[in-house]
Amino acid sequence: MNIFRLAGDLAHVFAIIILLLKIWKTRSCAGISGKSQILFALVYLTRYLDLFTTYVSLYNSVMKVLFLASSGATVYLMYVKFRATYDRNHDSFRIEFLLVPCLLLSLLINHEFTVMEVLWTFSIYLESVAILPQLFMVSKTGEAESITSHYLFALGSYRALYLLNWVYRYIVESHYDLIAIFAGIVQTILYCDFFYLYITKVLKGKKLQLPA
Amino acid sequence: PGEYSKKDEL
Repeated sequence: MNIFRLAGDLAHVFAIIILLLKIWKTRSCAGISGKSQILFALVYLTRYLDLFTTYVSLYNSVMKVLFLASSGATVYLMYVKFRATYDRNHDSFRIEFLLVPCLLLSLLINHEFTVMEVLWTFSIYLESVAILPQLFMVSKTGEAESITSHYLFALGSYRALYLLNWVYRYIVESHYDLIAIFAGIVQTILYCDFFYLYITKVLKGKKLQLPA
Repeated sequence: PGEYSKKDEL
């Protein structure tokens, strides 16, 4: 464990808490893409299958349970409890266009052709594009509540910090995983234009308005 | 790598 990975995991937990608080407090999931939340739940389900078979550390297991539980709770709140506030019209990204390519790619490019490894690889590829329905929805609505933009900033920062963690691990432990690094770079790049808008607008108290 | 390499990252 290093400071970059710890900061990244905390940013990740922070993003999930912001989202759950936003939905719970406002009793609304307006502006949130349910499809992205379904993809995130799928990412954790396919990545943390080893929760019961491989014990890495208490921290590792607690965080996995936290991510699985929170993503399940978010999907439940969006599609069941506050389904009336779910903006189905603007959440129109075709997620099969993400699921199929990630599945095919994970069958072609992986470290080892076993069920667990291919599912882990699928989850890594899927996570890198899971935010697309959310970014697509923000671009369609042309704006995002500031709480949603804080959520996106924390979520984008998590994988950006993981990139630093991988640099650190390569230098210090000469450990690296090209699949995770490649997907992490793609994932972080997808947030770049949002990061720019967030820093130039939201931090100055303006609303996040995308150029129409 | 041989057996399912232990993933220590989240």
